[in-house]
Amino acid sequence: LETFVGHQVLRIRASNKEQIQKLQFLETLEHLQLDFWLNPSSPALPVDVRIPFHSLQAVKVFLESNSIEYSILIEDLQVVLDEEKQAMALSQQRERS
Amino acid sequence: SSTFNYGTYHSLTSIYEELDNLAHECSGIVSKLTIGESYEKRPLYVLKFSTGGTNRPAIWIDAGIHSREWITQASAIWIARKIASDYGSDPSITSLLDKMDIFLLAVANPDGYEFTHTENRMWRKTRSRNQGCLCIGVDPNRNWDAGFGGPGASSNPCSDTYHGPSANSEVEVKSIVDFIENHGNIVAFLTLHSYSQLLMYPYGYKCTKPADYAELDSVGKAAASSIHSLYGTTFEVGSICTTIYQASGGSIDWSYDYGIKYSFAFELRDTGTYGFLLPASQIIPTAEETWLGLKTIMEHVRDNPY
Repeated sequence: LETFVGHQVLRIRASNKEQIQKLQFLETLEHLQLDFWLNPSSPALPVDVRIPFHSLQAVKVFLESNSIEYSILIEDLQVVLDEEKQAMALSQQRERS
Repeated sequence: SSTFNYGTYHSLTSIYEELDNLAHECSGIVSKLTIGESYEKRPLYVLKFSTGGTNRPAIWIDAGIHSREWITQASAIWIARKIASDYGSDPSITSLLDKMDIFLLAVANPDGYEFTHTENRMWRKTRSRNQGCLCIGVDPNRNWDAGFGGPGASSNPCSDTYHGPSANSEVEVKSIVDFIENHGNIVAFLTLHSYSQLLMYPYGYKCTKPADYAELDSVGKAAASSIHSLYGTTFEVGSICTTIYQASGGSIDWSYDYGIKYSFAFELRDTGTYGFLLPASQIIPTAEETWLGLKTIMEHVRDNPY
């Protein structure tokens, strides 16, 4: 089972088309292994992206150096997935009993 | 009734068992069809809600074409139970099913769904292996024969938006296309995705307005206000292209071009914290509000035959 310890999901708010274009450039950098949950489309919509731990620093530097605003949607993805798994296991126990 | 807990996420096996439960418990109006098999030979089960008649006009609803968006499959199962239990008690659904049929595909991408439970929770595509490709899977919502291979889809097999080697290359997509073409009287195509609270109509592969733009926009807005009435969730309404971006090969573009006027895609609620990973506590409220939006559209379809 693939784990996602240390992966973060950032919510990025582009303020103009130039910043959207910068985010679209980020999409092309395959080595960063970014998983865009919401793709860069227009400043009206947020851009959500899952970032593996090894790319976190680089991406944050890129955003900050381009004054692109972001917040952390999910601090550590694996924590959320573990909670989800526990909730399912608990509910299956209840159903069985 | 079955002991199925609609307020939690379930394995594929458990969902398929519940489909059987529903068909068994509500055999008067619910039957289970198999419209094909996935790439890894898992059955594609569709629930048919019908009170008789032959080849009545029908509504198609699907969920889970992007496997990791568990909230859509979970909502679909809740909605299936709701349709079955509302027939005979809710005048609107009763009159709808007295005239029309509903087909509901709760798990449109079973291979991907199974994979999210067993190997990679983030998996979104199918699990097909294409000749000579290093990477696995195709984005099943870029594989439809509608502007196939155009903007907003990738030709890179390793991309999450890879459109596939050709339109309908994914058996999961082709099975739906074949079913709808063989049925010949599907008048609405509604698909559940997650997330970002959008209710979209064609087009995505081009940025021109559909011929029925005014009607689709007003029905979409009515559905969004029904959704909003329950918990205040605000959906934005518009075409795929104007709402998010140009995206080719999408299902509702194919269904609209095929002649199914009432073609809509829902992007379910975004709490601003979890993306598509909504906690199980959000399943029922999400399903309830989504149902109100679907119902508004279905009532319009019922009252406006074409």
